[in-house]
Amino acid sequence: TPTCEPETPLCCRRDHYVDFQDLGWRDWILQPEGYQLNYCSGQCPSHLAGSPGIAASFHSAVFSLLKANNPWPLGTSCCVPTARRPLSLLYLNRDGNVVKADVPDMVVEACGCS
Amino acid sequence: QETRSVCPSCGGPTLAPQAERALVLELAKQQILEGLHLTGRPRITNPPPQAALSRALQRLQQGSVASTKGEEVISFATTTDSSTSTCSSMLTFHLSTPRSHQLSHARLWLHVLPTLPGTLHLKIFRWGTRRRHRGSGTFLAEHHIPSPGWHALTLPSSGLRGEESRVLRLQLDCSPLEGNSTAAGQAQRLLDTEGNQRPFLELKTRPNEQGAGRVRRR
Repeated sequence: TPTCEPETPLCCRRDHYVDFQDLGWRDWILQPEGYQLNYCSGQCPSHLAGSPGIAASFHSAVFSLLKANNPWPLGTSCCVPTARRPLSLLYLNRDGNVVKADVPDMVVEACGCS
Repeated sequence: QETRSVCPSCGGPTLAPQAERALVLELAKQQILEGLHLTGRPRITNPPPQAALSRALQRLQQGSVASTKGEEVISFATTTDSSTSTCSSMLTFHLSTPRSHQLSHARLWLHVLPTLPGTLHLKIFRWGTRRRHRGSGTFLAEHHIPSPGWHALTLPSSGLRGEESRVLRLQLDCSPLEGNSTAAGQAQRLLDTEGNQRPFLELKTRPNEQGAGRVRRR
């Protein structure tokens, strides 16, 4: 997936690094110091519809060609996450205990057109 | 909002960078609290001492396992009242295991002082916190401790489940192993129950199967 540049109109991944210091949460989140809050943004014209970003395959390429040559678009397609990974957090809970939790699907790694 | 550029997704005007940054930080807060199943950021009233915390994390780093679906918890003994004997103590822990999780692994980490004269025989009881159970202890485990230093004592996780109370009390009853007369007369403390070497519980929880099944069916 291309990372979004200001002039990128097509479906891409917009990266934002969030430092827990900026949230004022460094007193209870011990590790890590921050995380990537990425999200997907951009247009999905018909010839890109169903193209799963980095997970593209020969099948999806042919499928895209068929769609691009089809004069009747199959309805709208959205720019959505196609690959995500978990985030491990070490934090203090309300009892002052240290908790290590793995939060699933926390970081968007790739975007694609639905 | 800047009118000159257009949002590539929705066609609306894009946000000014500061406004976008503020929105991203708000989104991050929501995403993290949801991911940790918290309604708000915890208010820490009694954080553990930094030295005790980093020592405990170092210990666990050695035996750390691959990331699990559940959670790993370190809970430090908050108050201990050492009875008159050399090393029997009552340890109190504050635990709040979310209902959707159940305890799958428990170890009590103790630091035995160098004053240990030989092998120590330690029994661990769970002390009731409910009025009707107060004053009665449920036997959990017994261990022989041959040397001073840190020791991780396995506890039966089944013995720690159950009570709704968030307070867990463990009674340590220890005595020098038979035949070791020198220790009996000694009055030194044998267990380090305060300061940076205070005892802590290492717990592992995993999502409740039946709960997870229900989510899957839905």
